[in-house]
Amino acid sequence: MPRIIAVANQKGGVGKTTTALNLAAALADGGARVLLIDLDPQANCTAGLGVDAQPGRSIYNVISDGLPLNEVVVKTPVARLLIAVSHIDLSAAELELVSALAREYALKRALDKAQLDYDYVLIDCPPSLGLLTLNALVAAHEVLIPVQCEFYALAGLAKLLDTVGRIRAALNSELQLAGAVLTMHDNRTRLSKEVVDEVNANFPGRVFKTLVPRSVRVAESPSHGLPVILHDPQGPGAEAYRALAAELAGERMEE
Amino acid sequence: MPRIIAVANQKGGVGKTTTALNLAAALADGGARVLLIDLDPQANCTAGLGVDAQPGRSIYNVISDGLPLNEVVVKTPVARLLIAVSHIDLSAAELELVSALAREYALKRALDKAQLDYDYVLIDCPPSLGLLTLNALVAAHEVLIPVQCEFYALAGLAKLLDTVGRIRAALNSELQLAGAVLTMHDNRTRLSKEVVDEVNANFPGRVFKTLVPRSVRVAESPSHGLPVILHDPQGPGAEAYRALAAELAGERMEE
Ligand SMILES: Nc1ncnc2c1ncn2[C@@H]1O[C@H](COP(=O)(O)OP(=O)(O)OP(=O)(O)O)[C@@H](O)[C@H]1O
Ligand SMILES: Nc1ncnc2c1ncn2[C@@H]1O[C@H](COP(=O)(O)OP(=O)(O)OP(=O)(O)O)[C@@H](O)[C@H]1O
Ligand SMILES: [Mg+2]
Ligand SMILES: [Mg+2]
Repeated sequence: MPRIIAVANQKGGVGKTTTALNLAAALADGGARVLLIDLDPQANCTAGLGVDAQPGRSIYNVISDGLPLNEVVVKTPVARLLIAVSHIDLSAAELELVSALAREYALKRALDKAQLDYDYVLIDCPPSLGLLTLNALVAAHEVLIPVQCEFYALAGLAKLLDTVGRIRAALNSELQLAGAVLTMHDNRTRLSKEVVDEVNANFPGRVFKTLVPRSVRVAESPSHGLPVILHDPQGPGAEAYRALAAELAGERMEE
Repeated sequence: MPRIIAVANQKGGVGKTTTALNLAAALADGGARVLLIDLDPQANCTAGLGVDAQPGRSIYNVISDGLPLNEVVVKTPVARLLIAVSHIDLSAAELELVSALAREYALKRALDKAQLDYDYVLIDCPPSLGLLTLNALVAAHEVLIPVQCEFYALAGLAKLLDTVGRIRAALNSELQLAGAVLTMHDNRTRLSKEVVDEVNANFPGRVFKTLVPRSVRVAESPSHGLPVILHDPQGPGAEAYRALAAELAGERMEE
């Protein structure tokens, strides 16, 4: 049974996609079999790995029409890394799900029916706590929270943890916190340092030690359809995501 | 009658809040009377101006309980700039609005009833095309689209313009495009240049000439509860937002 990890934070632009994609690639590069599920209608993970989604054959059809998950799983440029692609059609799912039966279980039902021959399943979530993210939190065993090293990044964390707690109580008793990952860290600025200190103070023992540095190579890599471990293998971004993969593989945080 | 401008883009972290707040401040600094409406449950504009929202007296109560708009409007550190505050309660609005009558008109109804003694009303939207952003697009006369100078920023633009077109056809015939604003521009990287070229090619004549540079002072200013024109008045961020204010005041883009 794979570790199923939702990568979620309703604050926008904090590095959810970048972390889900590059962490998945680093885990695969280290020998694990990994499935990355793109649950964002923007389909950034799909585009970032240079993959094209066909209308009618994306995660939207899995959730909405019950298409089997493996019908939308395709290869990526990384050995042992597969992706369940997204498509802009998925933006209709939030409103469609509102009146559906067992609406929070749509993704979980699809995963339970599928043959998950993976060590890890990572789910990239959109920037909201709507029904797509709720589906990911119900299907997952763990949630990984990217936190950008900037002022606005702290505002939503309490609400996110509160939502995780309520999901655990009402829908998914297994849901644990994998931890918070600090992203776009810039060791030249006081702001980054203040955010790191604040997050460590608020979530003692639940913050990954790896700090992902701000690096233009990381931001460039999706334009080449490659994870940063292939675009700039010796750079600081690749190094950080390999270290994060090792940390994730080696331990689970106590809550 | 004020110019009512929604600042929207479903891609997260592209600079919606930073642009709405700093543009509003620059317009006010130039002599205009400005209302900033924080329509994001994260309440980043509210926090970024150092204001505290009380539960029960935020834009959520205006939309959900019909509280008059001026009951939630408070002063900011900038002369002539007022803010209609947000609160985390607003995250309940998306689901509550789904079954409400005339659900796309909740904000417009509140604005139509209010005495809007302003030259500009700017509405900061959350990172989605859900019912809160739809309410902003129905209440507004114009939409301003911040576009971050990064690869993922291009993916959602077509969908956003499609949504604007559908709103104009079905709900708000006045809705025009104020233009796209390129944010977090870094003239040292090829990536920024590529995005600028791509956006200008896709939206000829509808891109503001002002490029907002990436600047740590801009990212720091909300932690001081100040817009960048007060936190770092001579810096590149303040200069860019003053130039953007002048451009906005001087012209409307032809579509
Ligand atoms: N370590 C980094 N260094 C430099 N740029 C980064 C880094 N991590 C992410 N970025 C860039 O920051 C932007 C936001 O990151 P990303 O899109 O991964 O965030 P997100 O949380 O998935 O956004 P959304 O909320 O829209 O889903 C992207 O342009 C990305 O390339
Ligand atoms: N010109 C700039 N220079 C440096 N940092 C910037 C700039 N503009 C915005 N930022 C920073 O980038 C991050 C994202 O910006 P912001 O929060 O305004 O985006 P947003 O689109 O409102 O995000 P969301 O989608 O969550 O609402 C913030 O931490 C902000 O301080
Ligand atoms: Mg993303
Ligand atoms: Mg914002």
